Amino acid sequence: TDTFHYTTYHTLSEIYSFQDMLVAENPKLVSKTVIGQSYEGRPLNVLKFSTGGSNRPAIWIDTGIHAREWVTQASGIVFAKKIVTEYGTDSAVTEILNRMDVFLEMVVNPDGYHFTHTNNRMWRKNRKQNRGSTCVGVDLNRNWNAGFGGHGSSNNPCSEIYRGTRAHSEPEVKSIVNFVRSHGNIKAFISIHSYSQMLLFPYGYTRKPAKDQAELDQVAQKAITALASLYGTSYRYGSIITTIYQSSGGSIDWTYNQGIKYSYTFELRDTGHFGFILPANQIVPTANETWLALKVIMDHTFKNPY
Amino acid sequence: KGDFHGHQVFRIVPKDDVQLALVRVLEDILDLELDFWRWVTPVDVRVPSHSLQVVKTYLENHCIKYFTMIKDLQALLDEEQRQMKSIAPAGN
Repeated sequence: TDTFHYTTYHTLSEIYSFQDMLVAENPKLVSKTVIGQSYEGRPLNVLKFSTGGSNRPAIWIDTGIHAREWVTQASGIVFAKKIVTEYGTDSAVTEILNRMDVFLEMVVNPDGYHFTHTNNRMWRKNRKQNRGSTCVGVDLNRNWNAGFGGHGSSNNPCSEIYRGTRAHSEPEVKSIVNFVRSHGNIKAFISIHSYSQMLLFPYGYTRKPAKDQAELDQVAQKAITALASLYGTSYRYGSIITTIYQSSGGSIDWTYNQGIKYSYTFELRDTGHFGFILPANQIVPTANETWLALKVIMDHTFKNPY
Repeated sequence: KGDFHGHQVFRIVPKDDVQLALVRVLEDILDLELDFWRWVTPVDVRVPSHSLQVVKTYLENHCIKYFTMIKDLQALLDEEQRQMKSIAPAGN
């Protein structure tokens, strides 16, 4: 993985190969777990970074729930490499991994991602065939059991924010739900999207403030300050509903309601010119600045057990 | 593969909630086949070539500020593909 091209976008099979390479190179630190299968039968791979112990407190990071947000999957690759290179060299990462596990799902929506490479670069949803409709796909970030069916999602299968027939109906979502529940000791859940430069926390489906809002807000401010320290990229932060818009059935609202206090979602950088077609030379800078913010959240989680 | 020749992406800058609501009206006109990339202010929307004139006229008639963020989406996608093809075989 030292010679892997981090400065270009990759197909799904290349990402899966990268994951296997990383495991092969770091057998004592990295392992791969398949938590389920996508609608079209692709494996849902999660990399586990662990230095030992059983059922340690853990941090979850996911990228690529929306297929066309290519810089997120690409950033996930960079994060994976950073974790293995910084373990033993960066004191914060080393301390965290000596006590906690990190789980990273780089491609939450592999069917959609494959589809963006083969058919339609602008595809967002998964590839579920919706009964009674010619329109395909469910928005996986409207399918969670947190205000499911509320404002900011759609019951129209042709909409980009179609929520699906019921909460957790989609295997890509259900697999994470099962994993989080069975693990039972996940302390931070960070879901990464692009683009619009924001760091957000619950809630999206209700105006009711999260009970930990003050702390979540403080950590977010610290995280975006760290992020900005590299290239000056300016982020907005706050709850989803007050910072962007109402959106129901989102992942971090569900995880927060499951008791995972440090639930955050990123919207990665926007250069103002390219939207989802962020040039590949922006991948590493984007990932590098985001990594600084991720480390703030991970470090805070590590230092504030609950 | 999807063909995005002539598709443009507009960055729309509504000055208030009234203008934002006027932009939202566009979303419900299915014939336009608009793809809203993001709904925060500013709003970004992909407009197929067959809807360009209608959307421009609508925005201008309502004095809603906008500019073209991407003039030809397919050109960007072609460049993205070219870069991937040029690097992938050597690296993998």
